[in-house]
Amino acid sequence: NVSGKLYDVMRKIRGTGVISEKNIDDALKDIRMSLLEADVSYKVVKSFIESVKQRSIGEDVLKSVSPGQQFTKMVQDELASFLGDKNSGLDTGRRPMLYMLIGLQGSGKTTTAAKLANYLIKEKNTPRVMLVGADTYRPAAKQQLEKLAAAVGAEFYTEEHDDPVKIAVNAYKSLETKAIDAVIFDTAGRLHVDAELLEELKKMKAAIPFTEILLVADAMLGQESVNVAKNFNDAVAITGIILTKMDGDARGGAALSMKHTAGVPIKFMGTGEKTDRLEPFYPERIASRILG
Amino acid sequence: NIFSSGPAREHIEDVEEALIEADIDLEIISGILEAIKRDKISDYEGVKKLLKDIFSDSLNQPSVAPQALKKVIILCGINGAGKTTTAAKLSGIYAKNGGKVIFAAADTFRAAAIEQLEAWAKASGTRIIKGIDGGDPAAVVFDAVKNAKNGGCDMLIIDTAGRLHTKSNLMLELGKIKKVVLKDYPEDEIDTLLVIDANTGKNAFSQAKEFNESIKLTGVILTKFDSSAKGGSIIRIAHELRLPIKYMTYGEDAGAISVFDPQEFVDKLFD
Ligand SMILES: Nc1nc2c(ncn2[C@@H]2O[C@H](COP(=O)(O)OP(=O)(O)OP(=O)(O)O)[C@@H](O)[C@H]2O)c(=O)[nH]1
Ligand SMILES: Nc1nc2c(ncn2[C@@H]2O[C@H](COP(=O)(O)OP(=O)(O)OP(=O)(O)O)[C@@H](O)[C@H]2O)c(=O)[nH]1
Ligand SMILES: [Mg+2]
Ligand SMILES: [Mg+2]
Repeated sequence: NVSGKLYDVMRKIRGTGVISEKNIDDALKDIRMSLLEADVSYKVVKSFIESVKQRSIGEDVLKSVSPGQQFTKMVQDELASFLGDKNSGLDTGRRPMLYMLIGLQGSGKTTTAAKLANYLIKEKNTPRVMLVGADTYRPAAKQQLEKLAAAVGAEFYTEEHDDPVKIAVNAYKSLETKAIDAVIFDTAGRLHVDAELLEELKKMKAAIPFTEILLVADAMLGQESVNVAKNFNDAVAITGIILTKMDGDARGGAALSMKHTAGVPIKFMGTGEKTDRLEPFYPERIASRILG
Repeated sequence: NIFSSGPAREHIEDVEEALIEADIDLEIISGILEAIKRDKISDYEGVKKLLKDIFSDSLNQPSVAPQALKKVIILCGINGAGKTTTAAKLSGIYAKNGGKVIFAAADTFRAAAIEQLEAWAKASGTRIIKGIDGGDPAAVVFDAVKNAKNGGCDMLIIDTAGRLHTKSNLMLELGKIKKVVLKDYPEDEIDTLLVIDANTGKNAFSQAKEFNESIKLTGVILTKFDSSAKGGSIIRIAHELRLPIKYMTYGEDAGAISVFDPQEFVDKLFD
């Protein structure tokens, strides 16, 4: 079950009979190109290629009976380990669970908040979910979440002013008198280079004991994904990543960059616009997509 | 900066890294590196000048002065790129020059999409034509076109629903919308602009290619340029698809838009 690019690489190595270090270097060049084409960030590609090279020396691929196969398996294993080799689910620690969604503008947070609510209600025996409209910037953002909440059968909470931390805190306080299993906080999109808005996230985190802080990121992110993951993680220590718009044809290399940079699991992927389009993340599937 | 010291080969590697990190297409990058070696360019300003020269053919576009604005603008693009917000910004430019704008809220699918454009319309006193939630977007456009033609408005801005270029039924829907406009406006009076998020990687080219094939584009708007992303994917789009980059937006408020500036774009590549 070898992906297209790796298969070509493997065939090239196999076809040369005796394998030399030059064969390995050429194979690595091919893989490097493929990863960059897939939007994996430059520095992450460098680090990945270096790991594979070290492994090929360490496992002495040159002396192997079937070097092409061994090399290919090694690349796949290394990619799987970079991506996180086990599906890591949502932390459903103690109730009520408190999840905050953060990320760049337009990445899919509001839609994903509703999807997460739908997932908890339908698949996780968590019938009472509250969605909190804490995006006080975008026109009609609260209305958007309110409509989605109604559609998935979740409760909706917001306030008619523009202080997001106050809304979040009051939503949290309201749990004292409500029977709620999980709360999902939607936040305004913000750039990873906007210090003031990252500060706002820090205030949110200081005020509420979140079970998870999830970075919602577009599968088609380019080279900037490393900085996106780094800056959001440095600000609030994210606990997981959700990749959206995986129903497109972006190779999704940003997944590798972000996982590697933030060191947290990719938990879910969004695969469509409707609220039932959320799937657990499976590393093997995206590994072959990234390699091409 | 990348040329402050060290041997030439290191410089080439540093230039390559900067260009890759700018999301520029890899084939275009190898062409640039060849030119640097061939012309023995050995300093920072030299590389920037080379880039401006290489890109100027594809990035320097005919002026988009307000009087060059067309009668109808159709904004299209994938989900979350910034279409609705850009509609508001474009109306701001046009209104500032005394023009009367009408919005067509042709995203009838996404939750609160109509409300979102309505909020912008209210803020700027712009007339808006809308339909019912879940209704046929082509019907809204039909209605808007009639109003635009009869109501003495100088520009109709059509905001469409986000859609992935891989969904053929949605691409057909977009084609249908343009056909409605073409019943009342000649092709040369319509600007069909693809909205692209500067944070997008190589997929931006696939988007442009597919949208162009479904609904002949006349240009691109680069959004979220206030991000640290360089938006380098537009170079291949401009070069291979011969599409002008008409505007760039750099913030979330109505004024954060300007005519695309190739110099500013190249300068940012090495920030
Ligand atoms: N095809 C597809 N579209 C998606 C997916 N997730 C979200 N979207 C769409 O992406 C667009 C943006 O989604 P939003 O939920 O508004 O994004 P957001 O991050 O909340 O945006 P801001 O609040 O402005 O930062 C909408 O058109 C959604 O329907 C997905 O997995 N697949
Ligand atoms: N920082 C920044 N944010 C922007 C810019 N343009 C749009 N946005 C934000 O991006 C998000 C998405 O913008 P929309 O206008 O809703 O995007 P859209 O393409 O209409 O989205 P859909 O209709 O859901 O496909 C909003 O939060 C906007 O405020 C920009 O130039 N810079
Ligand atoms: Mg939102
Ligand atoms: Mg929109």
